[in-house]
Amino acid sequence: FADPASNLGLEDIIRKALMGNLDDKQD
Amino acid sequence: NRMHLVCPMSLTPYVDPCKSGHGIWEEFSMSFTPAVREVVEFAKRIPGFRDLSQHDQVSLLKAGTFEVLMVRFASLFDAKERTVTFLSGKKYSVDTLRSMGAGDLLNSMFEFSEKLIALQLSEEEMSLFTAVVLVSADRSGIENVNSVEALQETLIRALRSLIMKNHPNETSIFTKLLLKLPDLRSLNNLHSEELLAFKVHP
Repeated sequence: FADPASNLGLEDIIRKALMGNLDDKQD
Repeated sequence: NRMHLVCPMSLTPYVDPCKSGHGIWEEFSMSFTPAVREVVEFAKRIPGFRDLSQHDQVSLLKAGTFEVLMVRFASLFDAKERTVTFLSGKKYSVDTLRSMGAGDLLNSMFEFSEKLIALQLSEEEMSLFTAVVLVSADRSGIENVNSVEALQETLIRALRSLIMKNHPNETSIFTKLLLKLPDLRSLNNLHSEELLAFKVHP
């Protein structure tokens, strides 16, 4: 439990939100 | 068994006793996810942020999201009324939240919010300050420190110029804002400790 941000699932949410933009650009 | 969740990013501090720890966690995650997405969208609009490596973008967001949310949602903490407004819009008094287990972190959040709001920043100033909060080269796990540092310096210079332009007779505002950065770090650390306790004992 050394990384609270990962525990929260924060990294996953952040990555998806960032990637979403890349997808938009591709579209 | 945890009966309360005293985080305003939750819809309510009351936890359904029939729900499993995992279920409580999922519900909490769903309530704060839109706010986190907004932070990411905000970061994307910071000129130069998207030019950083993807690894560093993620690292900055992972480390700084709580601090950005603290700045953006400072107004949820009403120091006069001593209430906190949760995402559902419902207000809870400090005494109520204390009885639910809220401790030092809540007091520190009130103190921070009161001081930040007292500066009466414009929307533009607040946005630029928030960008400075997010783009900090000394976050853990940064790969290209020089790039982040360069962006950080550009943002700090822009914030300084804006404050000097808008408040020529109140130059201490810029200093006060920079002093908020270590305050936010302390709050972030306290919050992380609470999260650890929550995860271990959901």
